[in-house]
Amino acid sequence: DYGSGMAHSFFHGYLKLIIPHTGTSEKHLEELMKDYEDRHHVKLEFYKLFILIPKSLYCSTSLKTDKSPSIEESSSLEEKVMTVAGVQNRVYKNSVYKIKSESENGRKQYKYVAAEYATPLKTFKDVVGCNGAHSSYYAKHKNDIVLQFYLTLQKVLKEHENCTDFCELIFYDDKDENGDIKDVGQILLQRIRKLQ
Amino acid sequence: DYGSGMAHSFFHGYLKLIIPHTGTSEKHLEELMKDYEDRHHVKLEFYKLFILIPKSLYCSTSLKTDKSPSIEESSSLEEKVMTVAGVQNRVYKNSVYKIKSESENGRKQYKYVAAEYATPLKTFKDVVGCNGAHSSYYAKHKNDIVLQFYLTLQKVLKEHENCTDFCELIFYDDKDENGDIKDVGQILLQRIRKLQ
Ligand SMILES: Nc1nc(=O)c2ncn([C@@H]3O[C@@H]4COP(=O)(O)O[C@H]5[C@@H](O)[C@H](n6cnc7c(N)ncnc76)O[C@@H]5COP(=O)(O)O[C@@H]3[C@@H]4O)c2[nH]1
Repeated sequence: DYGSGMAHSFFHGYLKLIIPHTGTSEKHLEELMKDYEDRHHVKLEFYKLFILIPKSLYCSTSLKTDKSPSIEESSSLEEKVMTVAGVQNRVYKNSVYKIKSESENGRKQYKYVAAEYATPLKTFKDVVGCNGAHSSYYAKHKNDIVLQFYLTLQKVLKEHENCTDFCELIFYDDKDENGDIKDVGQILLQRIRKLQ
Repeated sequence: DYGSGMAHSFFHGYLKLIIPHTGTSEKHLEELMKDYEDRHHVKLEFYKLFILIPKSLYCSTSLKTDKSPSIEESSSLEEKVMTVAGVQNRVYKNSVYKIKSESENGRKQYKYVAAEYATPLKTFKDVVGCNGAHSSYYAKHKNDIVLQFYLTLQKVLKEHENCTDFCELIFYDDKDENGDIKDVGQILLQRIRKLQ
């Protein structure tokens, strides 16, 4: 099953490499987040990596787009460097975004989160777009594949205690009733409010 | 089919991103290789990325291991940087190795190549190793999956003229009759001799 294959490879080929104490610095993702707070004098809402799983498979280049006016790019966490399968000093880095939100007394404030799309979904959408032979099969089964990806990733994370608390999956309907892309900032704020 | 899915994702999620004129520098992989030659005063055997596809799926951390005494790590090509699916300034870099080879007059010389394992195979082997439910299925079909990966990647590369000349796939039997891992340096030298 393609969706669960992507989920296993995303966990074993990426999340399992970047969350625990790995890389030349031997730091846990949580430590990189605390270092970020010290260096930039800001507070991250949670010591978690928010992984966006949009049902339509559409992943923009950056989270900041004209459809998401509430989000701005901040800088990245410190890089993790490790040699993997012949690639010397391969670099892994995670991005921080700041989201404008109204506080109770109406003053503007920013909420900082580490967030990104689930990369295999972007790649999968590219594959489907270019690939004559399989396109019709994938287009028909797209919804099942994304759902399987989400459910399997959720299950695999639960089996790994050292990773599950540091990763927040957001599986969401990314298009509104007119077919427009929703503001990703609002999607993240909703989840933040729920977690608090 | 899992093998061809991995091949499509490796091409669309990586090779198509790193070979053409991409990244903040807008350089082609061939230009990065020529820059490397100027900077380090060495000559690369070919302006190609050698991708190793070992039949056993075993991919060591670096190409340099005690089983491959003829290979040494050199430095990396210049990095390519691009924002992908929410990860700002994601870094892609390729490694150069130098291989000891005997010249005609018996003098020692080095041959420089950009080479790495096909990372999805390493990830796939990790997934199979950890995963109770599917392991027996994968272990049985491992040979078909690697073969499908190779054949599909070969086909997809042929369909993209701007990439196929800059990528050399080496599908090889990586264990000798005693079950020991062969010297990867010799595998690469054999292919270099064939291409000349
Ligand atoms: N956000 C994010 N940042 C990363 O650094 C990263 N690295 C991997 N992944 C995702 O994890 C999974 C497992 O990766 P694997 O390395 O086996 O396959 C990778 C790998 O074979 C190759 N590849 C991608 N980036 C690199 C790279 N920098 N160096 C070498 N190979 C790479 O192309 C495949 C597809 O990559 P993505 O489609 O970006 O998603 C991958 C994949 O879903 C990443 N996701």
